[in-house]
Amino acid sequence: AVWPTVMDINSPDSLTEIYKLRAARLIDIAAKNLQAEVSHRQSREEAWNLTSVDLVRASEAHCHYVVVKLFADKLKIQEKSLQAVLRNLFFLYSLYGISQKAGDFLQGNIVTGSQITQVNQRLLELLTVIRPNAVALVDAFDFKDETLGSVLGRYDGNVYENLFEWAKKSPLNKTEVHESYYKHLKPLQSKL
Amino acid sequence: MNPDLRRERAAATFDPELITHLLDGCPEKTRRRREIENMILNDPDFQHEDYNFLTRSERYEVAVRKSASMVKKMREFGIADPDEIMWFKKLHLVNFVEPVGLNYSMFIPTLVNQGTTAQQEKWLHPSKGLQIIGTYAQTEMGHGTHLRGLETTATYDPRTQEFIMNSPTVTSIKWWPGGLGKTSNHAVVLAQLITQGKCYGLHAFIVPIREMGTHKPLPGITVGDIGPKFGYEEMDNGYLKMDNYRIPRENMLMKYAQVNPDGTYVKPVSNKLTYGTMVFVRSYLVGEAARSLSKACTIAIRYSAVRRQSEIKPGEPEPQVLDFQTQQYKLFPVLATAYAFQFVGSYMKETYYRINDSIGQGDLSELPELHALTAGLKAFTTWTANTGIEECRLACGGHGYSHCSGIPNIYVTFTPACTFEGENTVMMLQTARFLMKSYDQVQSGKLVCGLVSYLNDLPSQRIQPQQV
Repeated sequence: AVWPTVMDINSPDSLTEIYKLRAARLIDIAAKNLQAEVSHRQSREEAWNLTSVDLVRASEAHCHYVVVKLFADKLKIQEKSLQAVLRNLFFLYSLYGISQKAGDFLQGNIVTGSQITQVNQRLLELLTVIRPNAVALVDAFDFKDETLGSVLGRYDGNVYENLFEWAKKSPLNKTEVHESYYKHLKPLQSKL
Repeated sequence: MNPDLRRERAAATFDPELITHLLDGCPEKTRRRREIENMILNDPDFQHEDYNFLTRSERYEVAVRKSASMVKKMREFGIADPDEIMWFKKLHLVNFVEPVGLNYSMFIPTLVNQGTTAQQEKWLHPSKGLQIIGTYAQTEMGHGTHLRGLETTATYDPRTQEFIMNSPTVTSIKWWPGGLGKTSNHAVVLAQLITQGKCYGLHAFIVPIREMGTHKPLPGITVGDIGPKFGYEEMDNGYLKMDNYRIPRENMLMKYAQVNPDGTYVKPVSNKLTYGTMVFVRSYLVGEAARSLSKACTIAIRYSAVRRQSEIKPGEPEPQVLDFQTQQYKLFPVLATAYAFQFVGSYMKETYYRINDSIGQGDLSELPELHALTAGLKAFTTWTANTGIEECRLACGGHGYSHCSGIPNIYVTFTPACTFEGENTVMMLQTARFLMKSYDQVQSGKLVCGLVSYLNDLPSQRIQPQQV
């Protein structure tokens, strides 16, 4: 079936529609394959098993559409100052998904090859757009250093001096010379 | 403050605080969360050695000690709201788990969802105070996601009005439940109910496993720890073998299905209700996927802003790693995914509570879609988050392999979510069952609603104009 649509990569609704069509198409394919298998086989269970790869793909596409739809819905209720930041994240998420699963979108003519090129180009532009806000966007998760449990991810960024302090606390460093030296290596060395 | 991070924060085009409020739900929730977090951070009872430097036994000991003090503190601080309990636990757990965790995340919710009022009165209070330390024993050594394959039996004896709990084979031994090995003294056990010679499928039973006071295993019970694992080292995932172990009839959770004293069986309105706890946990796991991915992102992006490496223009100072397009291409889609899953996680929580309320009023109409949606989204988000956390670890280069980064612990603590509470491929096939049913419904001319309503518009579903 041909899926009538024109993708507007600057419209959350249009991108949501694209994901919906991909899900619908993969569900349609899985259902028709299942029906074909049922007509060939004795049991529906056996037919189900022999269609299960298509069925998993259809479910993944449905879930992906749900995630994109919920993200797009979230954009509609945000105040202006957050709109731009969240929209950029939405476009990055949805376009990245189209890029990663291009085959699903190209088949059935949901999008065209030149549109995929446009998607990939826009993706790289979005990386540059998001770059200045990257640290602030993770700060917004508001994890305390104790929750992160990470020297590399410390809020103050003083990684190297704290990395050295952390390593020094390792139990193996409790003594300058580990007891195993005296037990196993020293006797060996004294015989040489 | 590292000068690079200072500059990064000065360059932002928005106030992160506003997004923090959005993610928490509102400014008040942010304030309250931080208040609870500060309470814990300033409390000496919660200070302890870095888990990474402890042996397994020491980690278990620290985890149990902290759990015990957590219960006391929650009571002291008057923390009762589910969100607040979650904040409280999340902070002091860092990237680890706690042996009594299932008492709160599984045992108590099952009691509330599937126990009668009398049963709740009997067991709820002692389990909230940790007199009863409960866990949830469903998975067996030879059976997991496919629940109908579980072999543990509960056979009703009308003479004594007791259930005889039995592990008939070695593959039926309960295997994996968190806190089962050494911590819990009770378990919700999922078993095939047999009464009057007939099997009625999976039902939930409250089974005492250790003697109150001595904590010794009760006669007929063999229980212990299943041994070292990929992660979760502070958790005593355990095994439970029951040898014709008798429990009173009142120990079967009978909110929906009952067994009368004479052994007659009263069936539930829907066999999906036994899944209530799993649907709850799966909707919670979507939020956990968001959380774990957000943590890994935070670490990798901050570190990529601090780390300077090689050169872009010859002769210039080493640039921040985050200025390389390839590093951005690794991390920023993962960051966008973390935000997407944050929104899905809050949607799932709201939806679960909304539909659970309507189930409580007898309206089961949305249960099939909720069941399918939680199964699919749990699989989709945990698979994606699992990959994303590893991407973040690799983006930190060699230090990503060290526990100093924190990411290995995030990974090993999160990755079980792809297999527990329903192995992901099986989850996707459960969602597919609902999708195929909806597709067939549309084909037979009946429209569907909810998140699958787009199936009504399938081109192949439209009545094709027939050649005259």
